[in-house]
Amino acid sequence: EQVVVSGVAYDKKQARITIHGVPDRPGIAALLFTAIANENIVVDMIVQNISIEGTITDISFTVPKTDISKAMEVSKKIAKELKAAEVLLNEDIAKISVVGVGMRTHSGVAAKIFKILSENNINIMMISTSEIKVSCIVDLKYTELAVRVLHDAFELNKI
Amino acid sequence: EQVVVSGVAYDKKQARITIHGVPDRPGIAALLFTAIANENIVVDMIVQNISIEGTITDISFTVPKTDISKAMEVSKKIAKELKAAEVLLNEDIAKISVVGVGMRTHSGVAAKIFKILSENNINIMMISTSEIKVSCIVDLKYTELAVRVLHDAFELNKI
Ligand SMILES: C[C@@H](O)[C@H](N)C(=O)O
Ligand SMILES: C[C@@H](O)[C@H](N)C(=O)O
Repeated sequence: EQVVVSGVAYDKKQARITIHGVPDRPGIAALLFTAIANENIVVDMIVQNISIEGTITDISFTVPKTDISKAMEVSKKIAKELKAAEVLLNEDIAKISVVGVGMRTHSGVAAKIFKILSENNINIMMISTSEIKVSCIVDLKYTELAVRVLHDAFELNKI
Repeated sequence: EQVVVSGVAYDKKQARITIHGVPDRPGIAALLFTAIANENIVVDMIVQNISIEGTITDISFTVPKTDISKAMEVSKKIAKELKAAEVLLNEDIAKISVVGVGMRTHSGVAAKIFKILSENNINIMMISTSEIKVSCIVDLKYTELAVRVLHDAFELNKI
């Protein structure tokens, strides 16, 4: 299947919240996101990696910057309930997404995206992918640079 | 925007590899996935959360079970190069995905998915979401149960 990267999108209006050190047992994700949903907070990205020793892990999610205080209030309350280590906030982020078809069959596309960003000294804070999209969270200040270098790399300026 | 969950999919043919303790600086993701791509290994999901103190983080990704030995060989080589703590493999996983439209605007859908799984004692090992899909990695043995209870919860049996 031919890989076709069709676009690069960015979102500068999100903030990232991480609950660090949540127990890795059933019910935790449900507890957190039910509380968030009950405040009518829109969640864009949710990223959770494995717990290394089967005990604790981190859950990160992004919300609109306008919902930060409500989301932090909920998160801190849940974190306390779960005896999580801490709640971390980063407002200075951008979500950079590269969209395409056939991206799954070519891990070379993800590698190319990561390479372009690294060549421009842009650190990748979070990664989340699907068959049609690779999303990276980077520092807000690199938004325009990231979009431009990816656009150029995938020749999206030429129609 | 009305949320419509249109389907539940599962993939039992993936295995998960995690490189635990990689440096969080530009070039790391590129190095790993370029090496993986050079072996023509198809990567489905990539999940990376933030580094808590800005130093080290974990990168997880899934590959077809048929590519495990090649992928582990590459991963161990890269991990050694990066002085990462360890490389972890889990073959007994299933990716459960709930697909829909309008899911982003309703964090209640993700919460419901997590709730259904937890009510059935299914631990969620990894989470990765996009606007149209919530993907959870669970233990392989729960595949059929997870699909059935999600199907029922979202009334996908009735046409
Ligand atoms: C960490 C969190 O995802 C937990 N494993 C749960 O199932 O809710
Ligand atoms: C950890 C890894 O993603 C690293 N931050 C990079 O940019 O390559």
